Amino acid sequence: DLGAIGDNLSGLAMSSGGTHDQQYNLQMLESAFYKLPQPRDSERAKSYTARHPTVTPQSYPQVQAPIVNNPAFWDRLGSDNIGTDTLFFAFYYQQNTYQQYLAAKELKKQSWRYHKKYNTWFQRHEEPKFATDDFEQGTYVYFDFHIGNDEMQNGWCQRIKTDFKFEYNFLE
Amino acid sequence: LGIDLTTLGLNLNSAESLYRTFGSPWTDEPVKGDPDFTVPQCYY
Amino acid sequence: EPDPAAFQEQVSLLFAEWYKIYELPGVNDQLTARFVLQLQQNGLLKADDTSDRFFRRLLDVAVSHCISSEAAVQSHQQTQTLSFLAIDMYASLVFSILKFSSADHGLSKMSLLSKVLTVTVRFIQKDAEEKKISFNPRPYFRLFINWLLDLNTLDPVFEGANFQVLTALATSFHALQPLKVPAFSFVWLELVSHRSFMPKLLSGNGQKGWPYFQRLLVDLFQFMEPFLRNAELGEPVRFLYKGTLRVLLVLLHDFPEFLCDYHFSFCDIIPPSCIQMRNIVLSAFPRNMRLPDPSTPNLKIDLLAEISQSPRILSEVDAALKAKQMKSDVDEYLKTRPQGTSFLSELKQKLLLSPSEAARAGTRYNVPLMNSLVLYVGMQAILQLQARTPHGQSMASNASLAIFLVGAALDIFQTLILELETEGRYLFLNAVANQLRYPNNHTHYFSFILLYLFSESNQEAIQEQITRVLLERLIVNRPHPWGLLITFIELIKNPRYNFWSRSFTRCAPEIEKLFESVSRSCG
Repeated sequence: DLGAIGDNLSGLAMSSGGTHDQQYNLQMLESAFYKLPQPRDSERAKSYTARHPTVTPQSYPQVQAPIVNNPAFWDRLGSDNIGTDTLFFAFYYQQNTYQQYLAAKELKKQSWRYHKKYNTWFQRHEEPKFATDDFEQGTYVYFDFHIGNDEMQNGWCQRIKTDFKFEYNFLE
Repeated sequence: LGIDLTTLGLNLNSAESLYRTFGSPWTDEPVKGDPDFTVPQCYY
Repeated sequence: EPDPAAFQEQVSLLFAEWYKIYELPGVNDQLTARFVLQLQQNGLLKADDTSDRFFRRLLDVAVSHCISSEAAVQSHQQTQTLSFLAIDMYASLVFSILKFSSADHGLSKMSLLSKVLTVTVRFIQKDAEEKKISFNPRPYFRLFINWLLDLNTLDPVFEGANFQVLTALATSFHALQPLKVPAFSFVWLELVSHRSFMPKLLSGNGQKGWPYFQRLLVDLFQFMEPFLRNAELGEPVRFLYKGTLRVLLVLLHDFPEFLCDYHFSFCDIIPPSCIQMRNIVLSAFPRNMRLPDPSTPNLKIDLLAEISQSPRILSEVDAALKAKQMKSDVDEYLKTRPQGTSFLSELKQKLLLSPSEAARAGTRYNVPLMNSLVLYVGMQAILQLQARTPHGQSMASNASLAIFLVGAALDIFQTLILELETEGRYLFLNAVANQLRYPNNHTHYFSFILLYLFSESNQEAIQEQITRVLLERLIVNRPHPWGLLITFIELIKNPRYNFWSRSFTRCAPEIEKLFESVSRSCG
C-alpha cells in the first residue's frame, strides 16, 4: 500500500479525482480559499493564571515590560550568575508563556537540565563518575525550595547532591 | 511557475533547522518558540 | 441510523459536566481521571458502536457550536472570527480519555485513538460532501492542531508509542487528501507540514515514517497536477502552489535525503511544466556530501569518490513496468539482446495511452511507464558495467568499453529517441534528465547517455531537443541540480560536441543572448 506508486496513481491516466471531477475540485478549492486557517487558529492561549496572586501597590508596573519578549534580554540574564534566580522564577511562575520557554532555553544554554520526575533543574558540579546509555551519576547542583523554619523563611535555594543518579529517561 | 525562492521568507542558508521556526505554508513569519523544547506544566 | 434522542441528551449533559472540569485553572488530574473512569463505567468507551456514536455526537456538538459562533460579518470580509472553545474542550476530552483510560476496562489507547480518528475522518468527509461550498474546514483544523500539539506528550507506555500516534494521524490525513476532500486542501497542507507533525514523522524511528510522508506528498502532487499541467493558475491554486514550494524548501533544507530517496516517485507526478518544483526535488543531496563547484576549471568528475556509488532509491522503480507486464521482456532483451525480435519496434506502442486515457492525462504517453523504463534500463546497464569492470577501476574509465557492453540499453534508448516523435522524445529526455542530480553513478551514466545521444545523432532536430530539455531546466530560478550543470557545461565546453556550430544556437538574436547568459551563469 505504501510502497508501489501504483496504489496512489493507478496510472496517471486515471481520472483526476477520486470521486470528483476537475470542475468540482476547483470550485471547492475556491470556496476554501475564503476560509483559510488563520495564524490565530493554531495558537494556544498563552495566558498564565497565578495561583495566589499577590496584591501590589499601584506604583508597581501594572503591565509587562515589552523587553521580556526579547530573547536578548534572557540571554543577558543567563550570562551572569545573578540572573539564574530570575530564570528559575520565570520558569516556575510564568508557566505556559513565551517567557517560560525563553527562560528554559537560557537555562539549557547554561548547562542546566530538567528532570521530569523531580520537576527541577540540575547542573553537573563535576564530570559524572559513571555514565551509561541510561544514566549518569555524580555530584550535581539542583534548584530547590526550602520550607521555612525558625531560622529561615521559605525560599528558593540551590543544593548540592553527591552520588546522584540522573536517569536519561527523565531528561526533558 | 518559476519564482525567486528567496522571496518566500525562508532562510535557506541557515545553519539551524528550518522546521523549528516554520510558521505555515502561507506565511514568511517565523514562529516563536521551539516545539522540540517542550516546556512542561509542573508542580512545585 | 440516527442516535436515540435520549442518547444525544446524555452526551450533551456529559459534555457540560466536562466543561466544569475543563475551565478550572491549572492541572486537575484527579478530577479528570475520575470523569474518564465514569465514562468507562457508563460503557461509552468500549469497542462498539456506542462509543462511535459518543465521539461523533460530541464532535457534532463542538463543530456546531464553533460554526454558530461566527460573528456577523459583511460579505467582503475574508475570514470570520470563530470561537474554538467547544472544539478545544472536545480535543482536550479525547486527550484525557487517552491519558487516563485503563486498558483493563476496555480498549487499548491506540485502539481508542484509531476509533476517534476514524469517526473524525468520516464526519469530515460527510460534512464536506453535504455542505459543499459552504463547508467550513477551520473547526477541524483547530481540532487536529490541538491533537498534534498534545498527543505527542502522552507518556510513552510502550516503545514507539509516539510513532504509532504519528502514523495513525498520517493515515487519517491520507484519507482526507485533497482529491477526496478538496475543500479541506489548505487546512490539509498546513496540517501535514506542521512542525509538530512533519519533522517528527521524518526524524528517528529508523526512517519508518518516510513511506507515510511520501504518500502524503504524492497525494498533494496528484491533486495539483491537473491544475499545473497548463500553467494557468487562478489565485487559489497559485496560493496552494506557493505553499507547496515553501514546504518543499523546508524539506530540501532539513530532510534532503528524503527528497533524494523518493525523487523517482515525485518525478512521476510533478507535471513537466513545473520545472522549478521538480528542480527543488532533484537538487537535494545528502547532507554529508560536499559538491564541487561545476564551473571549476578542469574538474575531473570521474575522479570524484562518490561518482561510482549508487544513489539510494526507495521508490519502486520497476512498478510501472511490472504493471504493464513489460519487465520480463525488458530483462530478456537486456540479457540476450536477440536479433530479429519485435521488442524494439513494439516499444512505442506500449508507451502510448489509449485515446480516453490520453484525454484525461493531457498527454499521449504513459509518463510513469516511460520513467520506469528509462531508469530501470539504465540501472541494469550500470550493474552490467560494474560486473565487467575490473575491481578498482571506475566505470567511467572504460567509456568505449561501456558503449560496447551496454549495447542493449543503448539500443533501447536510441530506439526511443528516433522512433518517438517530438512529444514522446521530450518525455523520454525528461526521464533521462531526471537522473542528473548529485554526484553518483546514475548522474554519471545518464549524463554520459545524454551527451552520447547528442553526439551520435545525425538529426539536428534531436540535438536541438536535447539542448532544449537541458536549457529549460536551467533558465528557471534556482536551485539547479549539480548533474544538470555538469552536463550542460560539458556540452558547451567540450569541442567534441561542436555545440556552437549548430545552427539552432544562432537561429535568433534572443536565442543567442539566452545561450550566452546561461553559459555565463554556469561560470
